[in-house]
Amino acid sequence: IERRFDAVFGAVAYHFRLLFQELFPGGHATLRLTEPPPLSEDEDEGEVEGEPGTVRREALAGVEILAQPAGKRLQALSLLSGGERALTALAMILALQQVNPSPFYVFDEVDAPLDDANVGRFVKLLLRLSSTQQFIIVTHNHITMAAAEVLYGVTMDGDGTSTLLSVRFEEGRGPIPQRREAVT
Amino acid sequence: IERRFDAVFGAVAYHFRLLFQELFPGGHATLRLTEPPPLSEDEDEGEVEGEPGTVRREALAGVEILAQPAGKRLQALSLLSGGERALTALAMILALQQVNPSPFYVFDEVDAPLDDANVGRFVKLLLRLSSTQQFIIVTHNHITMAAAEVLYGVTMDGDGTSTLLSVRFEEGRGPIPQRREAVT
Amino acid sequence: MKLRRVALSGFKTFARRNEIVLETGLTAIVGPNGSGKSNLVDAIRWALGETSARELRGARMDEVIYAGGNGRGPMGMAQVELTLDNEEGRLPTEDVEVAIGRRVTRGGDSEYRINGARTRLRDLERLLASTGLTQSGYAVVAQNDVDAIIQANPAQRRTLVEEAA
Amino acid sequence: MKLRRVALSGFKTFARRNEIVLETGLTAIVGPNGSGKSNLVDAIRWALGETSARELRGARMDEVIYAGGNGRGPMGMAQVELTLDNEEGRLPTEDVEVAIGRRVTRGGDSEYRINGARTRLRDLERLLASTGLTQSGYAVVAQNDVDAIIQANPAQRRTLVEEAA
Ligand SMILES: Nc1ncnc2c1ncn2[C@@H]1O[C@H](COP(=O)(O)OP(=O)(O)OP(=O)(O)O)[C@@H](O)[C@H]1O
Ligand SMILES: Nc1ncnc2c1ncn2[C@@H]1O[C@H](COP(=O)(O)OP(=O)(O)OP(=O)(O)O)[C@@H](O)[C@H]1O
Ligand SMILES: [Mg+2]
Ligand SMILES: [Mg+2]
Repeated sequence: IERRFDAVFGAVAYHFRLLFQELFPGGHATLRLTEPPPLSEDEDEGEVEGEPGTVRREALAGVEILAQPAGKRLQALSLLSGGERALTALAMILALQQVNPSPFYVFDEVDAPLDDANVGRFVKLLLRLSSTQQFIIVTHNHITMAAAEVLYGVTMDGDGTSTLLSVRFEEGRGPIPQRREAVT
Repeated sequence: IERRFDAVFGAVAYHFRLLFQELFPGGHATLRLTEPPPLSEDEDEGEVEGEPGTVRREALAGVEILAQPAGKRLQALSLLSGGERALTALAMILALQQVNPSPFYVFDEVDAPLDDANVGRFVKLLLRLSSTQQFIIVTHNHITMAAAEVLYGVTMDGDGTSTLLSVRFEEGRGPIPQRREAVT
Repeated sequence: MKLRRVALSGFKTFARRNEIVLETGLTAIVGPNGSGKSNLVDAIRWALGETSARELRGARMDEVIYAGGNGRGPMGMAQVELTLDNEEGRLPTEDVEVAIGRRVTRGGDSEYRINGARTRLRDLERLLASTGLTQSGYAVVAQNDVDAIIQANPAQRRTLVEEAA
Repeated sequence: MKLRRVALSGFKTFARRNEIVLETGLTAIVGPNGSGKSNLVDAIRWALGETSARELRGARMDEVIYAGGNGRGPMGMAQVELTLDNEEGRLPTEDVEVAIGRRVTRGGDSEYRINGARTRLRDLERLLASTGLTQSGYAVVAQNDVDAIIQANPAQRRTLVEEAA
């Protein structure tokens, strides 16, 4: 099991490094395995429960993310800005996608903390991956709307109920209803 | 103390109702005092510590928010959407401002979850209040940038340091640096 | 492999039956605040076996059923069906198309179906196990939740890599 | 009453001294992700007496001092000064203008100043008590924190109304 994990970890780390550079020009990021926590006193000496040969969960190495935007020192993830954190998280999700793609992805307003340049880079990356992968993204951002291949609108009627309809995007005016989707 | 609280509560509730309607056309919202939690067994019978005449903190009524966007049934606040929650919170903050204005307000990307129409209503409200009140808002939203009377830009230099400079907003192009602020 | 169709009725604000047909590529869902976009995302998570009412922003699981609105009474049942295209055989079943359904009535338990046949949650979880669509996967990212991976601890991140193995 | 000026140096990414002069009305602060906008907001909260390193996204309080970057070494001190206009006399002091300062060195304690004179945090808190600029007030809303009022419990919301009394 450990050997399989190492191979997959290596692949995810490889893709994470590449995708981070695509989203953060001039930045660097890597994944690192943490030192497994030292076994506590009683574990060293006595019997460690569990079947023979299996490794206790706590004794396994964890995965750490090291992210360094351009020009900056390497610092704790918590100090990253709102947009930098979101973009780093998206690089990690897409690195996992590269190694083991899910049938589809649904992102609910993940572009909200991003500035225009980063929305542009993120959407460009999604479009590059979307020839073989389906992405569904809920958004209020006009850059994302303009880039999407298909647009669906959700409207709220007077009785507090929703209707789904197909829309198209017009520069400057935003989403315009096309035809009412056949509501069967 | 209780009488003073009641008067202020009444004023905040009054402004909250009005501001909510300004932000949610056709919606209704109120503040309600909760039933103070019943005294537990031992408090009813025995001595309740604390100086005579003061009411124990736990025995005071709390403040509940009831918010109902247009067309919808009154439901728990947790079911509100991301944008509806943000807008309801802003109505509450501004209701408190109406009763006891702070010297200034700083809002860090509070417009991020709002759709274009709600950003427009929110910014219009801020401009209405800003003749007597100072608001500083960090934003990526072009509608907010266009409405602001003064714009400051923050840039990141190659060594990971920030510089503040005065900018102006141009429709379609976003913020453009004016002159470099005297960095003393 | 992709999500072909989502059909829902009685689920949160989707009182009337609604259906969305999806292509490969990038699809954007747009609409005003409170119109029902995240409710649609919740419907997908619910059909995939979400067991926590809190994750769906409610206190009890039957709060997903349309509670009524201006001039319209509450409904008694919510149902969602997802149709997945399985042409590449990524799901461990012979079927080329897989319909995953879930239905709940007020005060009742959830009923799960795979291609029309009733099934237990455990069987649905086994079907979805290696696809990232599990409860700990990152294929569906809820609103305001994108940096959960950043806030997770190293052991939780390890689980993600293990699921990709 | 308003905030007239913010001057900062050595604080997070504001290594060099920077100053922003503010008017009444609506001022927008704009810039790319990671450029330092929220760091400026943190500087204002810090000068107003913020005592929690976590609220400033760090683990220790001296993490607010510029840690260095590409080709530039770390600094040894951070300082921020806010100048408030007190013409209406809302702050309980005779001064028409009030400068609130805070400074910290690596491994050292914070030093507070009001109009240049050293003061204790308690005195600063007393000066700001009824203005909403306290640690539990809502005058400074951090990023991703706008609906904290919605998530608060009824007793916490009562405190807000009491502060307005
Ligand atoms: N069971 C239910 N019955 C009726 N209405 C419901 C139910 N559950 C939630 N709602 C309503 O759904 C609305 C929230 O919808 P949703 O979160 O999908 O909005 P949204 O389109 O994502 O908006 P935003 O852009 O602000 O995120 C709320 O107004 C809420 O009251
Ligand atoms: N003490 C410090 N020394 C140097 N850099 C620091 C320090 N503390 C934080 N930073 C850096 O500041 C950056 C974050 O800045 P900030 O949060 O102000 O960005 P922002 O302009 O608000 O961006 P966003 O639009 O994404 O919210 C991070 O890249 C972080 O590494
Ligand atoms: Mg939503
Ligand atoms: Mg920020």
